[in-house]
This record gives sequence, C-alpha cells and structure tokens, in this order.
Amino acid sequence: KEKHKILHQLLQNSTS
Amino acid sequence: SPTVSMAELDHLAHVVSKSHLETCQYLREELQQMNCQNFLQDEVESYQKKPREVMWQLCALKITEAIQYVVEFAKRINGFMDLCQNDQIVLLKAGSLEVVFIRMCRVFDSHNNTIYFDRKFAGPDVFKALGCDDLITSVFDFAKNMSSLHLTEEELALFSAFVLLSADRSWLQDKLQVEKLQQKTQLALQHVLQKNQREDGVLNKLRCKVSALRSLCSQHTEKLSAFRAIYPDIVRTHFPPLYKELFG
Repeated sequence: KEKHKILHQLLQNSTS
Repeated sequence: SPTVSMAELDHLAHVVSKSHLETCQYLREELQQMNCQNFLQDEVESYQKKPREVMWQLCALKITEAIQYVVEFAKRINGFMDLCQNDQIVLLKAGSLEVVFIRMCRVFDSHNNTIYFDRKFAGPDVFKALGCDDLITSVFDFAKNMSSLHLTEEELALFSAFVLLSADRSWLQDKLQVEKLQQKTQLALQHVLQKNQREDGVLNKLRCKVSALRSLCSQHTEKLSAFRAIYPDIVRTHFPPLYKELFG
C-alpha cells in the first residue's frame, strides 16, 4: 500500500 | 461470454461515454473555440534549447496531469470500483498511460502532424530535447493512425475502457472478474460500431492498436530507465510522485 500511496488516495477520493 | 441484453449494452455505452466526456481534460469544441495556434519557429527553438532534464520534467508533469484524469475515468467505469484495490492499482499501473496515448488522438491535428501540448499545437521537433526521437516518432505515428479511424467519442470511450480493463495484466487477483468486465465492454463497443454502421474491419484495427499501445509503453519505460541512469537525482527530487509510483 505504501508503494502506491498516491494512487490509493486518488482511488479513495470521492468522484467529483 | 456473458449474456447481455441490447438495453444493457446501450446503458453501458452511455455510462462509459458520459464518464469519458466528464474526464477527458479537453473537449474538442473547447480546443476549436480556443483557436489554438501552432508554435512559432522561435518557440520551437526555445523548447529545443531546453536542457534535456528540464524538458523531461515538463513532459512527466503533463503525462501525470493527463493520468489523473484517466484515474477519474476508471473510477466511473461500471464495476471498476467493485474490484479489489490490488486489481484497481494493477490495471491503472499498466493501462493509464495507454489510455493517455489513446486520448492523444483527440488533440492531434492530422493536417500538420501536431499535437496539443503546453497551450499550443506542437510537432515532433518540439520534443527534440528529450533525446528520444524514436519514441516521439512512434507516438505521433500512433496518434495519426488512431485519428485516421475517425472514432466517435462514444467509440473512443469504450475502447479506452476496454484497454483499461485488460484481463491479461500480470498480478491480477481476480482475473475472472476483470475478464467479465472487459467482455461486456467489448460487446458494448461492437454494438456501438454496428449501430454506427462502421465496417467490420474497425474492431480488428482496434485490436492491433492494443499491441501498438503496449509497445509504446515499453518504449517509454526503456527511455525513462535510460534517463534515470544519467539523472537519478532529477527523477528523485523533481518528477511528480504519481509518475514515479506508476513508472518507478
């Protein structure tokens, strides 16, 4: 998870 | 293959197409209205004179921006967010740049072989400072071939989703689930192509594009490795973190 921190964040942000 | 009704395929095509338009970074009409010009000769020269690492940094930034839109697109594709996080990441790591390359044909001007970049239309010569002419030539050739198919936005949207949902990527946990989603997307694409009365060859041409996309991405990885070998600190300190996550 640490390796793809930003991708995780982007996926978890609600779609705007 | 799954049994899907025509109504379901229409609905899928509608949703994917809407998601594509909501996340495509530039609308064609907007670009036309902006009346963007080509770079002037002195502007081209100023890009060519940039230090290699500065031009690489600029392109990494533009690619990363484009990829952020692709992530939003993926999130809105039916079933994508139901996949486990491992598989979402595997698909985006392998497919997001491929979708950026597909989307490039929307901002490609085939009359003068230019592409929208940094607020104007740029020919291959603008990217000379990168030191990877062969990759740039391949990217422009791909955009040219892709735009010669004159796909509608709906067709482009479904093809992008089809590529993103490739079930043959390494490290997928639930291959079968991805395969189901990809098959449905392919059926919707076939359905839309038939509806638009496109000749039978288009789908085959699109299948060939899948291998062209993979080759472009591996060329990009090779060029990045070669660049990183010479400028490791530039990549480490100046390249966007998302770019490094995806291609590092």
